[in-house]
Amino acid sequence: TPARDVLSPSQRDFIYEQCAPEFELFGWER
Amino acid sequence: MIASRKHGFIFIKTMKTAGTSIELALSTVCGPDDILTPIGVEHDRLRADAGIEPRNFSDTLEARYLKALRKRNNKLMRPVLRELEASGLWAHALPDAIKARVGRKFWKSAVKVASERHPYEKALSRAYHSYRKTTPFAEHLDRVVFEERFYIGHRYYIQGGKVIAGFFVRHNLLNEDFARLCNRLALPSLKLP
Repeated sequence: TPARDVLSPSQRDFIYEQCAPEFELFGWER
Repeated sequence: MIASRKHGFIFIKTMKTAGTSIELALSTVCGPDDILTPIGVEHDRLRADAGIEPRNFSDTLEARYLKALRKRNNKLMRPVLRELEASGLWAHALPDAIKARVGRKFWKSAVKVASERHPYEKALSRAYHSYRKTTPFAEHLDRVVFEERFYIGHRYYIQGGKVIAGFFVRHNLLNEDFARLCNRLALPSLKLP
């Protein structure tokens, strides 16, 4: 199961907020 | 963390990104003056069995740690590891602590290497590995995501909005990127354990 599908939307949003610089640097999907 | 003057690189170890595998592989080519921080009880015992010991990481804790490691005494190793973590210059040392130990000149000239992985995967990996079945998994995952936050990587390789790492080993391309790293640093082709 992809990690994205195990995490809840609120968990994903929180992780994105904490990791915004690396999401941008690596071009990862939210 | 590894700081290798011999090969001109600093390996900054992020969490849950195969950092230990990379560290074990890079350890094998380091010289006597390079800095190798302890990894942890089990991995240091394994590394010591192969003739490689942590070194040059602390003026105050190193002798105690090596004595305990040579005796294979986990009970004596663990408190030193905790003190080392509190000191900041431990396996997952942040850039400022590394810079203070290696000096500004080497810090500037070395290739800074970090490994990285999608934060969702890091959070899940941490949650699965630390889950002890004493609480529901969903509750445990909440704690990992909202409280522990071990998945945050940027503080290891971005400072003042600038990327300080010169090379990334991406977890989804681990073997390919590690081979490129060996090539970039002119190392023999090392195998990841």
